[in-house]
Amino acid sequence: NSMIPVVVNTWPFINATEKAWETVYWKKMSAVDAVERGCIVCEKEQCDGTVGYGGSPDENGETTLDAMIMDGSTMNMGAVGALRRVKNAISVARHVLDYTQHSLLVGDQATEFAVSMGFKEEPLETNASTKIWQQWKQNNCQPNFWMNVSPDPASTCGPYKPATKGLTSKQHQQRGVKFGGEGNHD
Amino acid sequence: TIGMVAIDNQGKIAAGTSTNGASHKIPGRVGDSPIPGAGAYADGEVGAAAATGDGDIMMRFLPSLIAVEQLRSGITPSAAGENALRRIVARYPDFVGGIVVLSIDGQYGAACHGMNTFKYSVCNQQLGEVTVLEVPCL
Repeated sequence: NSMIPVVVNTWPFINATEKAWETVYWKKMSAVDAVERGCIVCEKEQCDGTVGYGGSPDENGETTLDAMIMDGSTMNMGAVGALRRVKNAISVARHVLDYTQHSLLVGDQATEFAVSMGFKEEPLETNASTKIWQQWKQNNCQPNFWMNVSPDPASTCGPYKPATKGLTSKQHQQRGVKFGGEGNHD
Repeated sequence: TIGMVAIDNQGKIAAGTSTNGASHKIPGRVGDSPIPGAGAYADGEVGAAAATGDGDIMMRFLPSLIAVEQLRSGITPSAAGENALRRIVARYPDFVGGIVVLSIDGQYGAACHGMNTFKYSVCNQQLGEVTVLEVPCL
């Protein structure tokens, strides 16, 4: 079957796909290895600003990382969410897969796990991500993901508290941020 | 986000994601990427999928799982991706995102919504090199 092996990658992140192809075709390593090594490329290259360190700062200016790797032959998986201060998120997820019976570790505890597995702890912020965050603060924290709070999140920074009036179903479905396209996506 | 699916020489399949999430997110927010069935999913019997876009929405609909289950019914990867996204769009017409789908025999496809087109990259022996493909969105 000339269709196998194969690698497919969301977005035109060519170097990541090339590394995955090299892994699975030339080095004859596993599909799990290919996915990990391909994603590592993007974490290092900060693909699109949406992968790896120095991108997508949160409201505090911090960059955190999410990653997952799933082996379809065993239905085993490993994942990390809101991983702090460790750059190589996909490999930490691979360690969750390989060395634990869990599926998902999050936050500071995921960082502790990573450090215990030998990963380096270091800041994920860069001058570029700090500048993005500062500009967002200067722009009255616009856009943001708050709703039904006071003061008005459409014009004012927090801290916020729940608005006193009741919520409608329409308010529940409002989406103030245009998010999901090229350059800003999960 | 990068979402990736792959099949190796032994026919084994895997999927994965890596992301720094949404800009200006509320601290502690996690998107779809580390959630199985949402950001990605792989089932060695039928195939795999990886989704990208607005993770707060996608994680409510498990599009990668839906696409893989659609493959199980025998439809093409492109149709499987389209069907998975249609479930989201029916409830969130402004949804922005895309999905790549890979069947266990190496057939692949993609679908998207909320953009003009969606570019994704592929490599197999037929293509011979990494190739960027583009699909029009729903």
